[in-house]
Amino acid sequence: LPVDPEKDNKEDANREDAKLVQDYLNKFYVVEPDPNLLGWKTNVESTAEKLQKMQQFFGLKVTGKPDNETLEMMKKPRCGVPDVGLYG
Amino acid sequence: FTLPGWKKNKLTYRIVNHTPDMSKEDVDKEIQKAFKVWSAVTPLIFTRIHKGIADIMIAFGTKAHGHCPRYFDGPLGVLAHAFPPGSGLGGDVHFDEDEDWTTGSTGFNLFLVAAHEFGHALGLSHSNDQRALMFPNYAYISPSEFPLSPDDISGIQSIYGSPPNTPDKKPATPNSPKTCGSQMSFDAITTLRREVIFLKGRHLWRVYPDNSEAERELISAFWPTLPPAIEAAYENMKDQILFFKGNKFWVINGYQVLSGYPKNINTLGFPKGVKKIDAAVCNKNTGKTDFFIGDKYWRFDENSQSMEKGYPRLTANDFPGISQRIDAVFQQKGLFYFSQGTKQWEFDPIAKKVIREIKSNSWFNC
Repeated sequence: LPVDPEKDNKEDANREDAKLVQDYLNKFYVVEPDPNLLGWKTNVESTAEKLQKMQQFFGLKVTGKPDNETLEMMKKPRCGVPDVGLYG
Repeated sequence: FTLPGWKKNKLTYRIVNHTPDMSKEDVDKEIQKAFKVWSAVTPLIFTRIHKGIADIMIAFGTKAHGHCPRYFDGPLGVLAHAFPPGSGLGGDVHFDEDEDWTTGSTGFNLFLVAAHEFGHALGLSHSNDQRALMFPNYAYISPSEFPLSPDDISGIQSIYGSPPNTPDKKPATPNSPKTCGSQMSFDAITTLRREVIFLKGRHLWRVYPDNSEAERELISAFWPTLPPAIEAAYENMKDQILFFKGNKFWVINGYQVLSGYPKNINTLGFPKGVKKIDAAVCNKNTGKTDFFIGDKYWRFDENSQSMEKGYPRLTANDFPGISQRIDAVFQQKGLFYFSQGTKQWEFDPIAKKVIREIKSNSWFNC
C-alpha cells in the first residue's frame, strides 16, 4: 500500500514524544520503592500518575496526558537530580 | 531539603578536572563564586584542596562517567547532577562535558549551574518555585544578581542556620562600611512607613528617627533577589518600595518582591536614552514622584502612573541650592533630604529653599 508520508511522519513524532515522556518520568519521577513495602505490592505508579505529579510540580494543568505544554517543559535543559524522592 | 545535611560547617572541595570550554582560571573562579552564594547565607566555610578526597568532588564527564550510577545524555537535556551529603559519592557534583560551559549568557553559565548543584550537595532538593535557584530547569539570570530566592534561603537555613552574627566574631563582610565614618555616603535612601532605610553596597541600615539605634542588615537577608549597590529607591503611595539599578527596577511589598520584576525603567515612561536613575522621592503631599538624573529631574504622576509633560527640567531651577548630581533623596515630615557624598541638604518643597546642611550620616546619632 502506498505509505502516506504525512501520516508516517506523524507516527514517528508521536513515538518520539512517547519515548521522551517515558525517559523523563523514569529519570525524574520514579520514587524508589519503599523498603518497608518490599514483598508487598511496591508502590509502582502508572505513567499517568507520574505525569500528573510532574505537571503539578511545574504548575501545569494536571491532565495526566502529555499535552504540548508538558512536552515543552520536558524538553528544557535541566538538572539531572530527580524531582521526587530522596535523590541519593 | 534532606536532613541532617553535613554534620560539620567546614567543608572541602576539589576540582578533579576542567572543561576545555573555559580557561582553568575562569572555572576555578566560577566554582568559588558558586560556593560563596551558600556561605553568604549559612555558617558554612568552603576550602579548596588539590589532591585526595574532598567532601565535594567536582568533575566534568560525558554519558557513563566514572563509577557514577547516573549517565549523561549528550548535549542539552540533563546538564549536571549531584548527590546529597554523605561519604563516597555523597556531596559529589558532576557536569555534562557535552554541554557548552561559559561565564556569560551563551551556552550554560557554569556559575549558575554550579550554585544549583551545590545546593543539592548541601542537602537541598528541587523547588517548584520558578524564581528559586533550586528550580530544576536552567534559567539564565545576570551573574551580578544574587541568585537565591527566599525559598532557597529558608531551605538551606533549615539545615544549617544563618551566618554567625555574634559580635565577637569577625563581621561576615569585613569590608562593611563604618556608619559613623567621616567619609560615609549612601547609594540610595528611602522611607518605609516610619523608618528611613539607607542603602550602601550589600548593606542597609534601618533608622527609626525617634530612637537612636540603627540596625545594619544585608540587603539579601530581606530581599535575596535584589542586587547589591542599589542606585535609587523610594516609597510610593501604596505602601510599596521601588528599587532601581541600571535600567531595571523592582517593586517590593513588605518582604516580597512582586512577581514579574525587575522591569525596564522605560516602562515608567523614560526614553531609551535614560540608562540609570541617581535618586527618587515621592512627595506624599502631591502624589508626584521626582526622578533625579544628572543635573535634571523628571516628574511621574503616581495616580495616573504616567510621566508628566514638560520634563526633564533643570533641578537647580526648581530646587534652588541643589545644583549638582545627587546620590539619594527622601522625604521626612514634609521636608526633602538631598544627599551628595558626605553632605545632606534639608529642603522645604513649599518655601522652595534649603533650610540647612547636615552630614549624610547625621541620622545615626554618631
